[in-house]
Amino acid sequence: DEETPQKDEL
Amino acid sequence: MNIFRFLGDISHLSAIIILLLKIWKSRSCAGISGKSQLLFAIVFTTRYLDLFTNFISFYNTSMKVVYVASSYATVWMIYSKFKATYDGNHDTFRVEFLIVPTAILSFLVNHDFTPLEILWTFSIYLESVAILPQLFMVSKTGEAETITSHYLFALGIYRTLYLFNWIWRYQFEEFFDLIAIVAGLVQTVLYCDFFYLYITKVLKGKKLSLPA
Repeated sequence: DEETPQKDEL
Repeated sequence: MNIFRFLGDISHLSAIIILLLKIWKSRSCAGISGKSQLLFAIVFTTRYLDLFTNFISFYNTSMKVVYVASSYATVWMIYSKFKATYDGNHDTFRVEFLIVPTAILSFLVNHDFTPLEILWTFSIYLESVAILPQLFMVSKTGEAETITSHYLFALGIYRTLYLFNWIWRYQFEEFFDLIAIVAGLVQTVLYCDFFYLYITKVLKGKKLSLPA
C-alpha cells in the first residue's frame, strides 16, 4: 500500500 | 512548520483558551454546546494516542497535552462544575448521526488498516463535523454571545489556515494527505455561513443573530 503520510501535524 | 500551520495552531489554541476563560470567568456555559465539546474531547483522544509513543518535537507534544487537557476541562465545566447553567434544551443535535457515519467511514477510507491509523482517521472525520451541534444550537437560540462568536471564528479560521498549510506543504515538501485535506475542506465549508455573519455583523459591533 502507498506510503502513509507522516503524522507530524496537530 | 510553515506560517500557515503555525498561525492555524495559534488560532486553534486561542479558540480553546477563549472558551475556557469565558466559562470559567463568567461561571456559566450558557449558549455553549456541551455535545460539540464532548466531540472535540473524543477527537483529541483518538488522534493523540501516539502522544507517548511517537515524539515529534517539544512543540508538538506540549500542544497535544494542552489540547487534550483543556478539552477535558471544558467538558468537566459544562457537565459538572457549571452544569446548572448548561442549556440542554437547546443542545439537542443527535451526535450519533455524526459519530456512527464517521466511524464507519474511517473503516472504509483510510491510509492503513491498523487500529492507530483508523482511530486517527476517525478523529479527522469527526473533527470536520464536530462543530455542528454548536452551530445548530446558535441557530436554535437565534443568537450567540459576542465572546462565543469570537471563539467560533478562531476555531473556524484554524482549519482554513491548515488548508493553506497543505497547499504550502504540497508545493515545497511533496506532502499530501487527501483524507486530512477533504475533511478540512468540509470543516471549513460548514463555517462559511457563520464567517459571513461574523464579518458582516460582529465586526461591525452588532450582536450575532441567526435567522432562527
